[in-house]
Amino acid sequence: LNLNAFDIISLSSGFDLSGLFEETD
Amino acid sequence: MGCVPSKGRRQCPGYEDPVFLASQTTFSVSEVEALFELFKSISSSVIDDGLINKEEFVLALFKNRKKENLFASRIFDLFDVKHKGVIDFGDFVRALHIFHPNTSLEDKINFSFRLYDLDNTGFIERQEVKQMLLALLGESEMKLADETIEAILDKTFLEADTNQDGKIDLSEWQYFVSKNPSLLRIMTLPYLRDITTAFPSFVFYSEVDEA
Repeated sequence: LNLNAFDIISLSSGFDLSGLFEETD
Repeated sequence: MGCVPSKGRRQCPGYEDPVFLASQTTFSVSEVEALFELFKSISSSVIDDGLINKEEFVLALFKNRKKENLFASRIFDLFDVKHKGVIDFGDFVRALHIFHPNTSLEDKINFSFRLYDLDNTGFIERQEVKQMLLALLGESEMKLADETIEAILDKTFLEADTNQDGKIDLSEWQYFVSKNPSLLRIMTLPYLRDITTAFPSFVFYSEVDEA
């Protein structure tokens, strides 16, 4: 596994704020 | 309750003048006004009080109010700069500003450091990183042996903790991120570049002639 821990953690959906901009209308 | 237009002004707890917020952030006045449309939508989804609570924040992120998530909770806490348990409009705009494509790398790096410094000690410690890895594994239902997790932590701290004192300070983080720029991907939201297109109704409520 060549990824560091932060690469893996940043895959979390909780850190992806895109959801705030979807289905809001 | 909630945020209602009144004599051209919006009545809403924590509402701040879009011109003032634009002067403090990367956003134009029009963009701040468009963000207000988004803010109204999120802040009225559970309790229409003109403030975003954690339940509303999680609901907006995942469309599922019951989902417990360490990462979403951590982001919420950083947005909630006044530690009131709610995000007001000014908090919302200033925090989202960090995620704008045009915001400086330095601001993004500093914010990302605080994101991972779960207990706010000024250091990212090994047990915090392990806690986040375990939370992510739980979220994804992926399984990794404890030895594998420890090996990932060893490798990470060997690279990031340059003075090998067992914790990562801000200057070590800045250096580590400069060598691993993909870590900042989560700090930029392309949506923010087109925010006025995404929320065109702001035009009807605009308080300024020009933006």
